[in-house]
Amino acid sequence: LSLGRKIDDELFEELEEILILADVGVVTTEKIIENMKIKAKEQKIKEADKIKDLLAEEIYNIMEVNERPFNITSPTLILIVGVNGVGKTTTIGKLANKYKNEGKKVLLVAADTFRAAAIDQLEVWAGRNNCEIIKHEEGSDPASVVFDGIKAAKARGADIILCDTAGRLHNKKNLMEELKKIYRVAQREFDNANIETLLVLDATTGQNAVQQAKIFKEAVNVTGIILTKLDGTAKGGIVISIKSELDIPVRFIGVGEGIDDLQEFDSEKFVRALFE
Amino acid sequence: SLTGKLQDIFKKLRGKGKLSEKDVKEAMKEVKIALLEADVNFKVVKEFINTVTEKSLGQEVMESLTPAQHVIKIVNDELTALMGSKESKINFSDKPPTIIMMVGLQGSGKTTTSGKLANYLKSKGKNPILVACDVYRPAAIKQLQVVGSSINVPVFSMGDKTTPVDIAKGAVDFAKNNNYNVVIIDTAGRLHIDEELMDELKNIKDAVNPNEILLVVDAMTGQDVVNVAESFNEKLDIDGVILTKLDGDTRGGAALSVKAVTHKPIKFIASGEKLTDIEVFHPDRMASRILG
Ligand SMILES: Nc1nc2c(ncn2[C@@H]2O[C@H](COP(=O)(O)OP(=O)(O)OP(=O)(O)O)[C@@H](O)[C@H]2O)c(=O)[nH]1
Ligand SMILES: Nc1nc2c(ncn2[C@@H]2O[C@H](COP(=O)(O)OP(=O)(O)OP(=O)(O)O)[C@@H](O)[C@H]2O)c(=O)[nH]1
Ligand SMILES: [Mg+2]
Ligand SMILES: [Mg+2]
Repeated sequence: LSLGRKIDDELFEELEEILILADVGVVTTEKIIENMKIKAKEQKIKEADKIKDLLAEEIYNIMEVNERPFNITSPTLILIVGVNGVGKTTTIGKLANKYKNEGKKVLLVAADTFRAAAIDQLEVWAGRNNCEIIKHEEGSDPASVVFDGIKAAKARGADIILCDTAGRLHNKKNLMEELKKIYRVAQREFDNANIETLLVLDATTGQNAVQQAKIFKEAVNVTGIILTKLDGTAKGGIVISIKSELDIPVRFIGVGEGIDDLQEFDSEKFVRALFE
Repeated sequence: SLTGKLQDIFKKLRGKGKLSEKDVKEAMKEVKIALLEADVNFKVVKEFINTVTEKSLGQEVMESLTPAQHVIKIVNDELTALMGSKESKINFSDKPPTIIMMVGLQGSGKTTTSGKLANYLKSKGKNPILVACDVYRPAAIKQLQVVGSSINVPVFSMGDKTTPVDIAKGAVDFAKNNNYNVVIIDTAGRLHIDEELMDELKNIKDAVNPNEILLVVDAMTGQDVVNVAESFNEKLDIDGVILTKLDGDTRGGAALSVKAVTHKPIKFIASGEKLTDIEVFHPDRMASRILG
C-alpha cells in the first residue's frame, strides 16, 4: 500500500483480503470495511495510506470500547476453560509464574481428571513455579477437586487460585454440563465476585472460535480471553468478531511454550501485527 | 444453508427468462461466502470459484429449468473431487517394520492420534509399537505411555535426555529385533517457522526413512493452515494428512485448503477423544460438511 496510490475498489479488496486471511471472518470484515468507507467519505480522505490508518483505528476501537482493566484483587479464582489442545495447562504454568513474580501466593488446582497424564503435566508446572497444587486421583470428579482446592486456598491464604479443566468441545452437551457443575461449585464455595473465567483460544483457530466463545460464555460466564500461539503465523483475527459480537476482551496472549511466554494484551500491538 | 441461499437467488432470477453470466456470478458470491465462513483459505476459494463459475456457464445450467440444482451439483462434485479419492491406505513396507512419523503444530492431536492409529492397525492384524520422541513437553512421555497401556501397545522410550533422532533409531532397531512390524513415531508439536525444530524432523526422517509421514491437522484451523501445510510438506514431503477433532461443529474448510496446497491425501479423520475414534476419510461427507 504505497503513497500516491489511488483509493479504489482494488484497494478495498486488498484490505478485505488482509482481514479475511487474518481470520477476521466475512461478516465482521464487511462491517469494518463499510464503517471505514463511511468515515473516509466524511473525512474526505484522498490518500491510500490514510485509509489503512483509518482501518487500523476502526479495529482498535472495537478492541478498546467498554474496556475495563483486568484487576486481580486477592483472593481471586481463575477458571481456565476451552476446547482441546489450545494451551490451557501451559498457560496456567505461565500465569503462576507471573503472579508469583508479583509476590502473590499461588495455588494450582488440577481439575482435569480425564486426559492421560494431565495431572502429571500440571504438576511439572507447579514444580517449575515452586507453588502448591491440589489434585485427586485420575478419573475422580473434577468438581470435588475444585471444592477441595477452594477449601485449601482459604486455609492457606492463597491470593490466586488457578484452576485447570479438561479440554472439551463446546458442542458436547454432557461435557458442558460437567463444566457448569464445576462453575456452580466454585460460585458456591468462593465469593462469586472474585471468579474470573478465562477462555483459552488458539490463534490458529478459524470461525469456529466465535461459536466456542458464545457457548462457553453462556455456560460459565467467560470474562476474558487468552489468545495462545501468537508466536506462529496466525493472526488471531477471530478475537475481533468475539469482542464486537460478545463484548469479551482479550486479557493475555501466549507467545511460546516457555514459562515467560505470556504477555498482557495490547490492542495497538495486536492491530499493527494484523497488517504485518 | 448454501443450498437454500442458491435456490432463493435463482428463484429471483427465473422471472427474468434466460440465465446470464451476471446471474451465475451473483450465485457464486454466495458460494464464496459459504466457503470463507467454513474456513476455506481465501486464495483456495478464489481458484475454486473460478473453476465452478466456468463450469456453471456451460449450456446445461444456462438453459436448465432448475439452474440452482445444477450449480449446487457442480459445486458439490468439484469439492468432492478436490477432496481426493476414498483411499486411506497406509503404505506398508515390504521389508518390515513400516515406519510412520506423526508431525504437526502444538496441540493438533498427534499423541492421541498415534494411539488411535496403533489401535486401528492392531485391529487389522498388525503388531505396532509407539515411540516417544517428544522430549520437550511436560509429561509427554507419560501421556504416550498411558495411551499405550490402555490399548496394550508397547511404548518405546529412552527418556527425555536423549535426542529424538537417537530415540527413533533405537526404536527401529528394537522393532526389528522383537518382531514389531509397525513403528509409530510421536513427535513434539512445533511451529512450521521454527527452523531448528523443523530441521529436527528432517533429521529424524533422514535417520529412519519413514514409509509414511502424516501431518496431523486440527479441523478447526483457519486461514493459516495453508502456511502450515505448505511448510511441513516442503520440508518433509509428507505422505498424508490426518484431520482431528471432527466431532466438533467446525465446518472444516481446512481440509480443502490442505488438500489444495499439498495435493497429498487425507488418510484418516479423528472424531473424538477415545482411542477408537478414528475413521477412514470420506471425501463426499467432508464436502457436504464444508458446504454446510
Ligand atoms: N508455540 C506455542 N505453543 C503453545 C502455546 N501455548 C501452549 N502451547 C503448546 O500447545 C500444546 C498444548 O498445550 P496444553 O497446555 O497441553 O493445552 P491444553 O489446552 O491444556 O490441552 P488439553 O488439556 O489436552 O485440552 C503444548 O505443546 C504447548 O506447549 C503458545 O503460546 N505458543
Ligand atoms: N474431541 C476431540 N479431542 C481430540 C481429538 N484428538 C485429540 N483430541 C484432544 O486434543 C488434545 C490434544 O491432543 P494431543 O494428542 O495431546 O495433541 P498433540 O498434538 O500431541 O499435542 P502436542 O504434543 O503438545 O503438540 C487432547 O485433549 C486430546 O484428547 C479428537 O479427534 N476429538
Ligand atoms: Mg490441559
Ligand atoms: Mg503430543
